Amino acid sequence: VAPVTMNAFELISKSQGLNLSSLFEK
Amino acid sequence: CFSHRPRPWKAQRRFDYADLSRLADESRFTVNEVEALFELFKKLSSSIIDDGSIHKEELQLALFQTPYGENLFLDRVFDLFDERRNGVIEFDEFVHALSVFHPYAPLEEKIDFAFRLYDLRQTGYIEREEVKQMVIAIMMESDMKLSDELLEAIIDKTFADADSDKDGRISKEEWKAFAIRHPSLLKNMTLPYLKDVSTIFPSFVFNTE
Repeated sequence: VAPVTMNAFELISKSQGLNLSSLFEK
Repeated sequence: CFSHRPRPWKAQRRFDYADLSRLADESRFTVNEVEALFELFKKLSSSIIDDGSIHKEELQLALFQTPYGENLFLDRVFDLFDERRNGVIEFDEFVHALSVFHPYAPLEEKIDFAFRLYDLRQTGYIEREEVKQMVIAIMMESDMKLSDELLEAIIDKTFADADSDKDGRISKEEWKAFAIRHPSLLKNMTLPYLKDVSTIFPSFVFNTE
């Protein structure tokens, strides 16, 4: 197995539910 | 004759200068920007039910372009915005929460907000099971498949890095140190739009400038 470099929180922070910038898109 | 004492915000459609000024004092926004945020709030809070507060389905519609479905992260964001825990987001709550996302808000506030988001069971710690639950949720959201082995390896690596005292959970202090070491984790805690909110949502309710 290749060494894991991914950080769980980096993955989590990509959720659309956490991306509030879409509130500002008209 | 108006009373300037705090009054219920729910279903309030108009604000006087004292209300706006109080919200500006409680946040990173100017009075003008609070007015602009009210334009955004009106748009969001009337998208499904026009009752002057944002329902979860309305936040979901704005973020996912659909009011249907379940999303763990949307639930957490909604709960943190809903300070009074009455199931809707009122305007003052909206301003308070967005203030954390302001480019000039202190890093400490962003770190704290992110901690509360990820502390799903509100125990004061981010636990291994919670991180696992969130990784599974993001996998479902993005239709990605991850073997159990890889999932465990990602969580092991994350805890090896973040859980300095090795007690199997991430305390607020550990989270703070971890977030400072990995600033990309807080990227979505800053909304550059908030610097230009008056331009994006011009308001003509008051002429405060």
